[in-house]
Amino acid sequence: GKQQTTISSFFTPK
Amino acid sequence: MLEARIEQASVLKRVIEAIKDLVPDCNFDCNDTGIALQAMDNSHVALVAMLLRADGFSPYRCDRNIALGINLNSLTKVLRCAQNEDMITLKADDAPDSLNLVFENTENERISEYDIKLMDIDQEHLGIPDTEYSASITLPTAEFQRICRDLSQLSESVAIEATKEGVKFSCSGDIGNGSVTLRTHQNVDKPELSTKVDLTEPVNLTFSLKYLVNFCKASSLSQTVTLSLSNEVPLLVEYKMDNGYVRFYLAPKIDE
Repeated sequence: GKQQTTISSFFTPK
Repeated sequence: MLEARIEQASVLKRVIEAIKDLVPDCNFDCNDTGIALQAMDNSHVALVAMLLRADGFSPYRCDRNIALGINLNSLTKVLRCAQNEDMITLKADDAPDSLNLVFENTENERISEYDIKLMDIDQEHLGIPDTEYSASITLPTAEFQRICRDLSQLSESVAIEATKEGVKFSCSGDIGNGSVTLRTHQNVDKPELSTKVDLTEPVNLTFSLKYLVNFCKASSLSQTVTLSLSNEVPLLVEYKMDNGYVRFYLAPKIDE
């Protein structure tokens, strides 16, 4: 199956 | 202080309608370039980035950075009191605890005025890297909405596969499977009905349909929508407006 990733794993806080 | 007048209430109504279910509470960051917003949904799977450029307002004044923490359901209630063709003026102090909205109808000389309370919202800003996407697909907004709605009846997820011939949306679920393929084509009479694929390398990524269906609430903002994809990065779904944009980023589903 496939797992949902989150935005925070791609974009980091400024 | 902020003072910004927009000619048509309908623009603001449509923008708020597009994002309010995804990000119910968010900061509107106002500065001399315009009014911007960046917020993740509760589950941190999607991110909304919105910009209304200063030149879309007349007049527009904002001499320092002001964050307006707004509950979008409250704002929607107030915006319902404006008619689509009303002019809206937004006003706020430098350290505001409320946002003032004035709706003016020049035809019948009606002026209405509302204040909504602001909230303190602790929102972190994410750096969105400049990405050269492998595939960029522009298609009619209504077509994208239909595909998402149709496929969401069969499955929770959709695979988006872009090749130079076109784009294929496919899904499989308990009752069976389905797919929609759009071949690249140009409609000379109605360019907004064309499907265009700019591709540097083929891409195949899987996304949650629930979020895509939600993004389609922005359909009234633009006749076309652009999907930008690269392997292993969030999908960008962009609705362009005359003086700004609403962008949605959606984290992909990846193999466990």
